[in-house]
Amino acid sequence: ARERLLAVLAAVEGHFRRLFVQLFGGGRAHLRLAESDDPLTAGLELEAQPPGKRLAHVSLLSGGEKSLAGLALLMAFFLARPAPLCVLDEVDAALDDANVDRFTALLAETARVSGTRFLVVTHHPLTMARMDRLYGVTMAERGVSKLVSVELAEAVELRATA
Amino acid sequence: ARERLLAVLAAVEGHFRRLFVQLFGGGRAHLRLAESDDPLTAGLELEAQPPGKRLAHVSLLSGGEKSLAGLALLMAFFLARPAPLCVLDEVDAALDDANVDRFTALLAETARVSGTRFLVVTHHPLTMARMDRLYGVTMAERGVSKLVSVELAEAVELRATA
Amino acid sequence: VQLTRLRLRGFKSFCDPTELEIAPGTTGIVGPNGCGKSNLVDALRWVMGEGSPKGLRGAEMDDVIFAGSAARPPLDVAEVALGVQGPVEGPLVLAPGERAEILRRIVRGQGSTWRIDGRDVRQRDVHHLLADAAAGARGASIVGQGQIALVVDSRPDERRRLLEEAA
Amino acid sequence: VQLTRLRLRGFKSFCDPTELEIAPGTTGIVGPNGCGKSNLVDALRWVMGEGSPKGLRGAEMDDVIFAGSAARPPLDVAEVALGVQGPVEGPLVLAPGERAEILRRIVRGQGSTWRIDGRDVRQRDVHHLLADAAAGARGASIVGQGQIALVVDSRPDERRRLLEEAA
Ligand SMILES: Nc1ncnc2c1ncn2[C@@H]1O[C@H](COP(=O)(O)OP(=O)(O)OP(=O)(O)O)[C@@H](O)[C@H]1O
Ligand SMILES: Nc1ncnc2c1ncn2[C@@H]1O[C@H](COP(=O)(O)OP(=O)(O)OP(=O)(O)O)[C@@H](O)[C@H]1O
Ligand SMILES: [Mg+2]
Ligand SMILES: [Mg+2]
Repeated sequence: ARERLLAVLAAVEGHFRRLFVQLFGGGRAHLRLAESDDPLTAGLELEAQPPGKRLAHVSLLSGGEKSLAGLALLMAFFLARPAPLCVLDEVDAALDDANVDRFTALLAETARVSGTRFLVVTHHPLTMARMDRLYGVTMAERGVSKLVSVELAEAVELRATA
Repeated sequence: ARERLLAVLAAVEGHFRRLFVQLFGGGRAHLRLAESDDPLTAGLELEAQPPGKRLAHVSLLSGGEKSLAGLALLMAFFLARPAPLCVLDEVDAALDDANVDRFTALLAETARVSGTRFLVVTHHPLTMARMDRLYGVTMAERGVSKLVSVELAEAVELRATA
Repeated sequence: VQLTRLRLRGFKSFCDPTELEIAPGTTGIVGPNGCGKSNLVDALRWVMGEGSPKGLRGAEMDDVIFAGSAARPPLDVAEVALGVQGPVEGPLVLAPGERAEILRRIVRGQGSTWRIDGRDVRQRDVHHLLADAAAGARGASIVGQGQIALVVDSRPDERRRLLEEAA
Repeated sequence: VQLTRLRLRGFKSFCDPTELEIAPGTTGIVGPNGCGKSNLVDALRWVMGEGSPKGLRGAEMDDVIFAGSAARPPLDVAEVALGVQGPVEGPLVLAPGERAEILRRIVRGQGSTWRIDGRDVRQRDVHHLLADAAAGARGASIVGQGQIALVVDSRPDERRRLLEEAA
């Protein structure tokens, strides 16, 4: 079991380092087990350095940088060990437009490669534009939700009205 | 001291109930001291019912509804007891366009009435459009921040590039 | 295993029967604040076994039952069904492409019951069926609203727990 | 009291001297992810007396000093100055419209020192000056990134503490 775990983690680490560079346009990141402990229970330590910046505690990263790094790590897990379903609730809320673009490209690629199905709740038109299909949730009758298939134009409209 | 506190809280409650209805287009909300305790240390209980919905725990509200209710409460405090400065860091991140519109109108009104100066960090073009002035922060030299006065068109441009 | 569709009735703001197809690739879910998007995510968590009302933003589990609106009375029953498709090795065995439906039902004041294709089962049977699928209710394979930064902001042991549930 | 401008040097990503005018009304601060907007908010918190490195996303207070970039070496000193304008009743007395500047300075490995208009003071003098102004570093009058929902999501006693610091 210990070997299997270490193998999976090595695969995740490989994907993560590559995806971080892909999302940040450079820099470097590192995921490893805390040294002193048994690999079956050791914590996961994370280092991340955006391009051109100097490495410090990951806590100092910005809100958008933390979202992006978190997404790189999450997608790395799905590439190493595909799950049938992944649900993302407004994970793009803190991202600027350029990063939404990079993130949604990664999302499309991960869906294609890993076969994982994604449900993506979003308010962002760029994210909506990259989805294979869209559902709108409305409350035309107050307090009662209704689900309906929508086209991109309708979806963008939905977010602007209430 | 107890009377003064109760007077301030009454003023806050009055503003809050009115602002909640203004931001949500109806519904009702309520702020009160926890009954059993000394007013000088009692907790603040909150109830909120968006229009057309039935009142339940405020924890069940959506991300955007919680942001909006929180902002109504915050502005109520500034109207009851103006402070010289209020800094808001991406408080509009969870709001849809219609709610950003209502929130920024409230912000402008509160600034005018209370004399409080506001610094508003945002990625949202609608919020930018309502500000009296705009500063852009850039990292043309990687890792080094630079502050510069910008016009609305430049500001919207800034968020789309990186 | 594949997860192929979600059906709800009486769950939070979805008082009327609702069906969401979970097709291959990426599906976007959009709409104004408070319209029910995260409630759909909660429904998925719930039918996959979420045991804590706090994990669904409630104070008690009955909080997931439609509480009424200005125009409609409260309900006393909520149901969510999850369509699955084999291969599945157990405790329910499904051949590749063979379909089944997991149903969770709650009656006000009486707690939850579980069924697979109409047959009563225990919560842990459902848990075993999905455990292999790395799709349990608390898994990082559901990233809730405001949660993505936690991957970075958590301590090493918390981070491991967060991510392990997706792998 | 009025708070009229913020000046930074060597603070987090603002290694070069920077000045932000705090004018009446509303001022927007915009820019891409990671460019330094929240670092400006941290600078304001810091000069107003923030004592906890965690409240500034760091592990130790020296983390606020510019740590260098690909092209620039690290610095050993960070300074943030806050311009204030009377009326102020004490401990510093300012007539209406009269101006002064609060300065906080940190030297790597040596901790923070405080000055008002060049005169050495203690942190609590600054705290008293601003306390009346409901503008202390931990006040709800600074709403950090991701914090606004906490007003609703906190327990009654936490909520009171959150809001009291703004009133
Ligand atoms: N048991 C219930 N019965 C009826 N309505 C409920 C129930 N539980 C929650 N709601 C309502 O659902 C709404 C929240 O829905 P949800 O969190 O899905 O919104 P959302 O679409 O995710 O919005 P946002 O974009 O702001 O995140 C709240 O207004 C709440 O009153
Ligand atoms: N002491 C320091 N020296 C140099 N750079 C630092 C220091 N502390 C933090 N930084 C850098 O500042 C950046 C974060 O800046 P900040 O949080 O202000 O971004 P932001 O503009 O708010 O972005 P977002 O829109 O994503 O919230 C990080 O990339 C971090 O590396
Ligand atoms: Mg939501
Ligand atoms: Mg920020």
